[in-house]
Amino acid sequence: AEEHAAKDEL
Amino acid sequence: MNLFRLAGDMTHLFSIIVLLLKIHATKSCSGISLKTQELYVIVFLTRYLDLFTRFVSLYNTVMKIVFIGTSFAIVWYMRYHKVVKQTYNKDEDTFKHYFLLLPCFVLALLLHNEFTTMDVLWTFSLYLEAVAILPQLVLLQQSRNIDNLTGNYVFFLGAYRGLYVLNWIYRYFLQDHRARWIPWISGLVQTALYADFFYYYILSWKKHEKLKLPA
Repeated sequence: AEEHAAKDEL
Repeated sequence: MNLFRLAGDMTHLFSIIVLLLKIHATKSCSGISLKTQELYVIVFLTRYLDLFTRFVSLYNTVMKIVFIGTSFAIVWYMRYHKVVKQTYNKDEDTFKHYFLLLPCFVLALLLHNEFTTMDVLWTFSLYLEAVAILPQLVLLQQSRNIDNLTGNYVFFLGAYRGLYVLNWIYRYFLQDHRARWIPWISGLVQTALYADFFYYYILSWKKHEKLKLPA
């Protein structure tokens, strides 16, 4: 979950 | 989502639309590096692998599809369109862009968040995006005249990453206070590569002169 948050950007 | 990030995404989208319009309207891709465009296709494909597996938001999904679609369209135009492909001058597009792929991939294997296929490829796409503009900048330095649309394209492309830096500052200090070194450092490197272009672009704009990069 921690890293996935970083992938909410394009 | 904050204003800086939205502005960054819109500027990025705008830069691609400017490029597509230039190619479609003038039926010419002179001054455009095919190599940079091909690198962008690789960046988007490796960046958006989670397009179908993870839903962040409608905005996110739509933008990913648009970025993948438009970057493919640009490469298609430059490679296969009967008129446009003749205007591509491959002798001035000299940068050995395949030499960028391996170092970025090796670096992604060494420096990443999680050692999973998705994450390593996502990290690879960030490192690759940072240097993807190099063939285009090299081409601009070699080409005599830089037409306005091409200059604007590169300017907006640099502006998008600059806005993302502001977005990261905003997010870190005002939202989740979490350091994301990989996007930050690759984004800063990418923005730094535009620094001298920005300097000459603004200088030529102020002096109302044609944009000319020193060789």
